[in-house]
Amino acid sequence: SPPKDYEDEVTFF
Amino acid sequence: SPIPVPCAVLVRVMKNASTLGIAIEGGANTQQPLPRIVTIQKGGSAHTCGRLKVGQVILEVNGVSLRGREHKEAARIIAEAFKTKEKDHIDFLVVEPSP
Repeated sequence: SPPKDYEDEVTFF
Repeated sequence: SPIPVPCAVLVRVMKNASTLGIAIEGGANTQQPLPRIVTIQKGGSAHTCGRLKVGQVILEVNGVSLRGREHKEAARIIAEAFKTKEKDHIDFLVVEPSP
């Protein structure tokens, strides 16, 4: 499987 | 010539709204290895506090270092800090963005 792309990960609180 | 040293600031956010009202990006193993604030939402606790800003990088949450923590783990630490009833505030150690 392709590596996870964390670059675009954004979390709202 | 002097070497610019990023200035870390401790910001206490009181939990005076139903949401914290920030968004973060980054984490270990990304190009932004420590979480960076990308949004401050009006009406949230962080906006009411007035001292958290878009672009600041979060070093610590309630004294817990975010260094080496991937995005999801850093997000979990922040979410739990807001959720816990043990404290009526969250202490963020943040660094101002470089000029």
